[in-house]
Amino acid sequence: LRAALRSTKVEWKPIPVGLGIASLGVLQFYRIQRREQARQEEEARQTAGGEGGQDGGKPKKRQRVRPTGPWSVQIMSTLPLKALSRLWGRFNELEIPYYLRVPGFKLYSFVFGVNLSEVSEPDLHAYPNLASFFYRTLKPGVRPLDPNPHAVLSPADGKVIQFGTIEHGEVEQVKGVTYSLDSLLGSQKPKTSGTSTPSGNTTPDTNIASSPQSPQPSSERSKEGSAEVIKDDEEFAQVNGISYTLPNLFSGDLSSSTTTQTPATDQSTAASPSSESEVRADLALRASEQPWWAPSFTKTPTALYYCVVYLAPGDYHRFHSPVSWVVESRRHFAGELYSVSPYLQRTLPGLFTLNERVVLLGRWRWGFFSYTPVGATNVGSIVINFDKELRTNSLLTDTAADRAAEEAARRGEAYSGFAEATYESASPLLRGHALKRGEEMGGFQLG
Amino acid sequence: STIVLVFEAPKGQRPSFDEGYQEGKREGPGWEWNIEPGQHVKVGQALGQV
Repeated sequence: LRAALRSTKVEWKPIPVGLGIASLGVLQFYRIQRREQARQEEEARQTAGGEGGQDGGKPKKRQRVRPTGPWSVQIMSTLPLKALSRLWGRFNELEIPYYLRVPGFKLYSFVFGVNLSEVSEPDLHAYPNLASFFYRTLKPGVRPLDPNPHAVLSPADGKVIQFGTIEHGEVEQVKGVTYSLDSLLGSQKPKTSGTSTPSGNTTPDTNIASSPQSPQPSSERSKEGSAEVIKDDEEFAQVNGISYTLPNLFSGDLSSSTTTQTPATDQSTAASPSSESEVRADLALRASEQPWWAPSFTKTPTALYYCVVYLAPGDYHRFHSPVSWVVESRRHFAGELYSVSPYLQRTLPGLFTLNERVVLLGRWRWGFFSYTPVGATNVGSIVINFDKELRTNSLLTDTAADRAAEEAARRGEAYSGFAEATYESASPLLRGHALKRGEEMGGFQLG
Repeated sequence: STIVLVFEAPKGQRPSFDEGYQEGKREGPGWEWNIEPGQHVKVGQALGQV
C-alpha cells in the first residue's frame, strides 16, 4: 500500500465550468419540477375538497408562458434560464488575475470583434473582470451624432434586424412572424405623473399587482384629450396623452387602423362634417375605439414605425437616446430570458413579448415614442441611468411579480404582467424625464 | 440584447386642418428610412429622418 501511494502519480485537473453550470442547471430544473408538482397536487386537493375559490383556496401563482416552436425552442423553454443568467453574471464578476487580463480581453476582442482602439480605457489591466470590460465606455468623439436634427439616431451599436411600419397593431418579426403591440408594450394606457419633483424621480405604481387587460373606457379616453386637441406641434407641446387617435385620417386609409368597423369609421363619413366642432366630435367618437398606442391626431398625418437593433456580444453595450424626447413612464415585464439571437428571433414566435424587458414610454416632437431594451440569457440585467429603483433579472422582482399575480388572482382580476412607474420632472410642462438626442440612457450588463 | 423602437412620425406632407380633413391626403416627404435589414449601425448614425 505504501509503495502504491508513493509511486502513483497524482494529477489535479479543474472541473470544466460548463459541467458545473450544467449540473446546477439540472438541480434547479428538478427543484422547479418538484415545486410545480407539489403546487399542482395542492391545487387538486383543494379542488377535490371543495376548498378552492377566491376565499379559501391558495391563490394561483404567475403562470409561466410556454413558447411554441421547434425542438430547440422546446428544450430551451425547460431550462432555468434566469438562474443560468445569474450564475453566468456571478461568474463574470470574478476577478481575473492581473497578468491574464490583457491576453484574456484581447482574445475576447478577437473572437467577438471588439475594436479596442475605441475603448476609453486603453490599459486593459484596469478592467478587473469580464463584466466591467463588457460594460466599457468609449472614447469621446468616436460616435459622432448625425447632424440632421430631424433624424432618429441608432440607440446602440448593433445590427438592424427588422424595421418598417406597424399595421393593424402588429410588429412583423423576421420571416413574417408577428406580435402585437399590446403584448410588447402592455394593453393599457400608461399612467402619467401629476406632481412635480426633481427630475429622475420615479413614482412606482402601488397597484402594480393587477389591472384590467382591456383598454380604458372610451368615455375616459375622449374626456382626457378633449381640451388639447390640435395643439401646435412644437417640441414637447404635443397633444396630451394618446387621445384623438386617428392614424390615417388625412390619407383616408382607415382600413389599416385597428378600429373595429362601426358606421363612424366608414371613410364616406370621414369627410362629411363641415364645421370644426363637428369634426372634433367625430374624432372624439372615433378615438374611443383606438388602442392607446395608436398615432395621435395632430395637424400632421402620422403613422407608427418600428426598428429592431440586435447587439452582439462584442458590441458596445450601453444604449443612448435616439431623439430628444420625454420619458413619461416605464413598464418592467419580468418575463423569461431567452436568447435574442437572430436565429431565435426567426424561430421563436413572439420572442420579445416573452423576454424580460423594460418598456420606456413617452413622447417626442411627432407624438408617441417608446424604447424597449429586451434582456437575454447571456446579458442578464438592464440598467436605466435615471431609474435607480429598477431591478431587472432579480429574485426580488420575480418574487414581487409572483406576489402581485397572487393578489390579482385573489381579487379575481387578470394580472397585467408588468410593474409600472412614472417619471416626474421639476417642470410641470415636461411631465416626465427629458432626454437629449445621443444622451446615454443605460445599458445591458452581464448577470 | 435587443432594442425595439416604436415611434410615431409623419407619413406625408403637412396639410392645414381644413385642407387635410376635407380634401384628403396630400402625399409628400414624410418619414424615410436610411437603413437596410442586416446592416450594422453605430450609436449616433441616422436610422431615418423626417
